[in-house]
Order: sequence, then C-alpha cells, then structure tokens
Amino acid sequence: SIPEATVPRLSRYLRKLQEMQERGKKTVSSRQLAEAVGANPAQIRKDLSYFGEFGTRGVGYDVKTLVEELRQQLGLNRSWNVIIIGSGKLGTALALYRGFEKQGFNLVGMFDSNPDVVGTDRGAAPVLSSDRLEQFIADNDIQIAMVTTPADAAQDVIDRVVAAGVPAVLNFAPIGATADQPVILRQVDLSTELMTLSFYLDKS
Amino acid sequence: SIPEATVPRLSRYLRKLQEMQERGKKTVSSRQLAEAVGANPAQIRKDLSYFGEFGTRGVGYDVKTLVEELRQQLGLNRSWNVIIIGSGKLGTALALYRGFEKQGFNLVGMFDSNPDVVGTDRGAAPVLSSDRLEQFIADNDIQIAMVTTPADAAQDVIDRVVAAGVPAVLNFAPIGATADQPVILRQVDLSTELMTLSFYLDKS
Ligand SMILES: NC(=O)c1ccc[n+]([C@@H]2O[C@H](COP(=O)([O-])OP(=O)(O)OC[C@H]3O[C@@H](n4cnc5c(N)ncnc54)[C@H](O)[C@@H]3O)[C@@H](O)[C@H]2O)c1
Ligand SMILES: NC(=O)c1ccc[n+]([C@@H]2O[C@H](COP(=O)([O-])OP(=O)(O)OC[C@H]3O[C@@H](n4cnc5c(N)ncnc54)[C@H](O)[C@@H]3O)[C@@H](O)[C@H]2O)c1
Repeated sequence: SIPEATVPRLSRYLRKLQEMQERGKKTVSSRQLAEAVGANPAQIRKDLSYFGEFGTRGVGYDVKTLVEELRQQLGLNRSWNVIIIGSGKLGTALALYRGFEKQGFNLVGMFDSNPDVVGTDRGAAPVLSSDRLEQFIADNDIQIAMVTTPADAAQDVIDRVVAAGVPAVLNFAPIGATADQPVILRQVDLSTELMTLSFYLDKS
Repeated sequence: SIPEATVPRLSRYLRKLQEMQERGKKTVSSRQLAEAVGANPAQIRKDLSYFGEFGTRGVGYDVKTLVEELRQQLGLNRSWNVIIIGSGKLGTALALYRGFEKQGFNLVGMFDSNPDVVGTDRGAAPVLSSDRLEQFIADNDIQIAMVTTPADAAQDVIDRVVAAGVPAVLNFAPIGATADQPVILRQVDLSTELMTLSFYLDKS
C-alpha cells in the first residue's frame, strides 16, 4: 500500500510536469524533476515505483506518459461533486475560487445555518439551509464535503454528511476531527501552519 | 534534530491538552492523549522525547506542565508580526479571521498591486500598495509573510519579502515556491488537498 506522504507529492510532480509539457519538453530525468519540485531524485523514483515502471535508464521519463498516469492515479479523469457547509468568510473564498473547477472539482451546493446567509449567492447556487443537508445529499451524487463552520459545529456537521453517505471530507475547522473508516478525512489547519512557522522561528 | 512531521503534531497535542486543562484534567496518559488526537501512544512519547522527560511511568503527563512546554517550543510565548500580500478573496478571509491573534499572530499590514484594492479596508489597516512592501518591512519588525497573490506573481513576491529580510513565508499560491536557507517556507496547497481526496476516492 502507498505511504500517506507520497500522495500529496504526486500532485506537485503533476503540476511541474504539466508546466514542462506546455513548454514542449518531451522527456525529463528524475534529477531534473527533483530540481523542479525541490525534492530528491531517489524519492521521486520510489514514489513513482508504486504505480509501475515509467522511466528508461539513461533516457528518463516520457513527460506525456507520466502526466497521463498521474492524472489517472489522482482520479482527475472524472469530475467530483463538492458541497461546502459554512458559507462565511472562508467558505465564500473557496466557493469563488475558479481553480478547483479546472481540475474537475465542481461545487454543486453551499449550506449555512444562519437565516441571514441562506438564500444569498456566495459563488455557487444560492446558499441552502443546513436543515436540507441530508435531503440534498440523497438527491445528488456528492463525493466531497468541505467543512468551514465554526469549530464547535464542525464535528456534528461531519457526522451528518458522513451518515448521509458522503465518502470524503476536507475539514478547515481547528478541531481534531474524526470519522470512521472508510471515510476519507483530511484536515487543513491554518493555525497549525502558523505554529509550525513560529516553532522554527523560535529556534532560529 | 526534530523530524519535520513532528512539528505539526505538537500543535494538535497542544490543542487537545488545552481543552483538557479547561475541563480541569490534571494528568493524562500517552494512551489517553493518543485517543484524543487520533495518533498512537508510541508516536506521542517519541515526539515529546525530543524536548525532554515529561511523563512519570504509571502516572502519565502533568497537563499544565505539558501545555507550558509545548507553548514554549511552538514559540507561542511571544507575538509575531504578520503581513499579507494579495488582498483578494483568500487574503481577505485570512485577514478577517480572529483566530490567529488569539495565538499571538498579529496582522500588521496588507498589500496589493491593484489600485482599486489599495486603500480599502480588508480586515487590518487600509491595504497598502505593494510598491511600499520593502519600505514597510524596513520600518517594521515583520516575521511572517502570507502570500495570497495569483500563481504568476507569487514567486516574485516571495523573493522580494525574503530579500527585504522577512524570515518566514506561508505561501497559498499553487506553485512549487522556493526560497534559500535559512528562510522558513511552508506551502498551503488547497488543490493538492482535493487531489489527495480524489486519489483515495478513485481507489475505493
Ligand atoms: N477565515 C480564515 O481565514 C480561517 C483561517 C483559519 C481557520 N478558519 C476556520 O474555518 C472555519 C470558518 O471560518 P470563517 O472565518 O469562515 O468563519 P465565519 O464565521 O465567517 O463563517 C462560519 C459560517 O458557518 C456558519 N455555521 C455555523 N454553524 C453552522 C452549522 N451547524 N451548519 C452550517 N453552517 C454553520 C455560520 O453561520 C457562518 O456563516 C472556522 O472553523 C475557522 O476556525 C478560518
Ligand atoms: N480563494 C481560494 O479559496 C483559493 C483556493 C486555493 C488556492 N488559492 C490560491 O490563493 C491565491 C489567491 O487566490 P484568491 O482567490 O484570493 O485570488 P484573488 O484574485 O481574489 O486575489 C489575488 C489578489 O492578489 C493581488 N495581486 C496580484 N498580483 C500581485 C502582486 N504582484 N503583489 C501584490 N498583490 C497582487 C490581486 O490584485 C488580487 O487582489 C491564488 O494563488 C490562488 O490560486 C485560493
């Protein structure tokens, strides 16, 4: 099975390879790719080895083949339906961002518990009441829920979308969120990012 | 030296320990803390061992002592000055978020290159022109720059703030940003987060 740390690296390799492809580059060595992403060549060879044999010794990797393989592995050859729960500052910034659609992540609904927010347009269709969450999930094929509610509401929202059948959650609320297997749960914690900076600042 | 993956975990331990402290819990075992954060007890003992001997066999850790130690290690006993470059959707959401100030991260300035944005209030003092970036950094003691510009402007902005003496950068633009040692550079890549979800969705 594939180490958890490998997967985020694949999308960094893909981004650089797509940039090379746009510039007309046909082949790339693991050393060149390593320099472009700021990784080491052995790590790249190991990460890619989980998916098959791609490079030819002395020639390197075929850029087009590798782009197609990574897109396939990252599930980018299909589109995924996304909902956002919590249509405040962060939820709205995410809804208005056009970068996700380009990769096949389609925002199909936004929810909020505040009656003043419900019905407003925050980037997708009008915001729906979070009371309608279960019905909306039952009526639509939702794969990803982004949770941008306050911390005290987040675990309850996660439990609700998981119980309603959403298989993957990206949580932005600063809690140690949990969800039972096989739900795919990832946490973006911006406070932790800042604390990681201050950890190293403190030591330097 | 401390493994890079350990540092973000420390802030997760701290968050749970502070919650326990608020509930009046005096001691905690590595097993109880592991359950609370969704980690394993051996990982916790190993992570904490980099900073000294804290627990007593059979009794566990003293919650208050551990909270103070982790706050110290994470550099949270002082405040840090933060600037945001790129005052669009994401930059504004970050500026309006009050959670960072509570941990000692003070937003002291916002910048943008668009004349229509300059002078507006996006959460901190009025947005300044990015032409004034170097002068502002020279006049103030800035430790952290958050970069929320479009991808094609981000590396140039990072190079400018680093040359002006800012020691740490948190980049949100989806590029493989680089900065010379000893600059502390971390990347938040929301597209990578979604692609990591789709990787696992594709496999399930
Ligand atoms: N804004 C940021 O840059 C930022 C940074 C770090 C972390 N966060 C985290 O992201 C989350 C959102 O932050 P924000 O700044 O957008 O907050 P916000 O207050 O602007 O938005 C939260 C929204 O969630 C809604 N809400 C509350 N309970 C709900 C529920 N049960 N169901 C549905 N909607 C509900 C509120 O009505 C509000 O519109 C918070 O947990 C915050 O800690 C935000
Ligand atoms: N909004 C999101 O949720 C989201 C999600 C993922 C990634 N991102 C990334 O975050 C960054 C910001 O996204 P956004 O949605 O806020 O974009 P945005 O267009 O709303 O904001 C970008 C701001 O940067 C300013 N700018 C451009 N060049 C600049 C320069 N050289 N110096 C200073 N300011 C400059 C623009 O005038 C604009 O106000 C982008 O790189 C985007 O890819 C955003």
